Amino acid sequence: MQTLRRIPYYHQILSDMEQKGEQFVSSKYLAHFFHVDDTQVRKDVSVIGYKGKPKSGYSVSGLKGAIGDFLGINTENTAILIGVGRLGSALIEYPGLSEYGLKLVAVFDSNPVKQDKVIGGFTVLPMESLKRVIQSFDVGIAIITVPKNAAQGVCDLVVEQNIKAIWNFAPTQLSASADVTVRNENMAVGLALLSHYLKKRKAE
Amino acid sequence: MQTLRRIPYYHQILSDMEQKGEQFVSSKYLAHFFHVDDTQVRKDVSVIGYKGKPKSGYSVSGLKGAIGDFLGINTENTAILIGVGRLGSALIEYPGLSEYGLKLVAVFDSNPVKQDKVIGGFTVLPMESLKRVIQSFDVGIAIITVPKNAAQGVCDLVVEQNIKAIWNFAPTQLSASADVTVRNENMAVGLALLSHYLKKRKAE
Ligand SMILES: NC(=O)c1ccc[n+]([C@@H]2O[C@H](COP(=O)([O-])OP(=O)(O)OC[C@H]3O[C@@H](n4cnc5c(N)ncnc54)[C@H](O)[C@@H]3O)[C@@H](O)[C@H]2O)c1
Ligand SMILES: NC(=O)c1ccc[n+]([C@@H]2O[C@H](COP(=O)([O-])OP(=O)(O)OC[C@H]3O[C@@H](n4cnc5c(N)ncnc54)[C@H](O)[C@@H]3O)[C@@H](O)[C@H]2O)c1
Repeated sequence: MQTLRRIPYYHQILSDMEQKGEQFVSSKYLAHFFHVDDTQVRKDVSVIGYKGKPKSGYSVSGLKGAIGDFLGINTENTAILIGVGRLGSALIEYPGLSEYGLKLVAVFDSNPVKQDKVIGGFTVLPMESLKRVIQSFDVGIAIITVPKNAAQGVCDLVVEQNIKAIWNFAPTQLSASADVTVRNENMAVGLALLSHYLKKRKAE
Repeated sequence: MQTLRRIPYYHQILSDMEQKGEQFVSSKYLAHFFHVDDTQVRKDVSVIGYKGKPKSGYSVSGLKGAIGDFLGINTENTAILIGVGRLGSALIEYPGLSEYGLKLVAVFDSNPVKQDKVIGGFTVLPMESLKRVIQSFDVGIAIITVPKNAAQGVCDLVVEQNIKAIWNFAPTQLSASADVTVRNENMAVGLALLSHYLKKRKAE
């Protein structure tokens, strides 16, 4: 796992520690979660640009704040979600998103049966209100959790409304103009990496 | 994104191409999805250990097969899933898992209301049948999609039954003995990386 991937997990561990009221954390403690050496953790912390006194450990809230700045999650990113199905509902109710600076402002679905239902405190809106909502809330990120064959169409719709960042969960690579950042999220990637490590372990 | 992370996405792109009946793919075509140079793709392919003739392009099915071997996803990994809620149901119905060699054999939930219901073709089983199922199916992977405060307890239960690989979606770092591979999946990590790129783009 490379440095950039570890950093959001440090944030998760630190926020767990903060909830338990812990003040300091050692690089050794952080290292054991990733089976790396504590010098690697100290290198990661210097990439973040945080200066702690490694002797007495890093301040939990100090390091967490520095990670938030580094990742840009201390400032809120407003987002909309399109496709309120099983995965969409799990994401709407997931407290982890607001911890990473995501402020969900509205959710949409093309199925009339779902519209006007309330999920996780949000009333499901029809696709016709997309333009009005994106403009009035100055939305930064569109989360796409629609079926694979509908995903490119939805992507084109939001890019037309000047959305510059897309978080796509449908299992297909979306194409958008170069000024739009698309992150294709495929949970099965985690599975593929898990099988790779399992295979390596069996071969040892 | 480092090589190992790109490889499962190559697999996804190649399986999309295979479905469309395409025979060959160039390193240039694969490169544009990741905004990397085509020499990086050729380096990735050599890590996989596949020798194609880059002049006429790589064979789609050949490269896909080689990736499957590299990741260990051509052999099936049997799995169980615990916690049939919103996220669990989205994963059960997700066709991407079987493409990555996962064979789900049973699903469990502690809520009596959910037990005996059929989700995605699986009858939800009570936790009491965990031991019997793990032994009779020689299960390799346990997928955990229960609430955060129940996750460590479920992890301990499956490790007791000799499960050696855990795919954890609850937002907490699970601890297990060194011979157990735990992959903590946090979708919000994707969000954190997206905000990081957005922040960098705004600063440019
Ligand atoms: N990336 C992953 O690892 C992963 C894991 C699980 C599911 N998924 C994917 O996430 C997506 C959602 O999965 P799910 O299980 O929640 O499916 P689902 O069928 O439960 O939900 C899809 C929702 O999208 C809505 N929809 C369909 N077309 C639309 C359109 N054009 N505009 C707006 N809304 C539309 C539907 O009405 C439905 O409510 C699928 O593409 C699935 O393959 C991905
Ligand atoms: N990692 C991520 O990015 C991400 C995203 C969304 C949700 N989540 C997490 O995934 C988990 C599930 O989320 P959800 O929205 O599906 O929740 P949910 O409440 O819909 O589902 C949880 C299920 O687990 C069952 N359960 C509870 N305790 C159990 C136990 N001890 N043994 C067996 N089953 C048990 C419940 O009966 C329920 O069916 C949560 O931990 C949530 O935080 C993670």
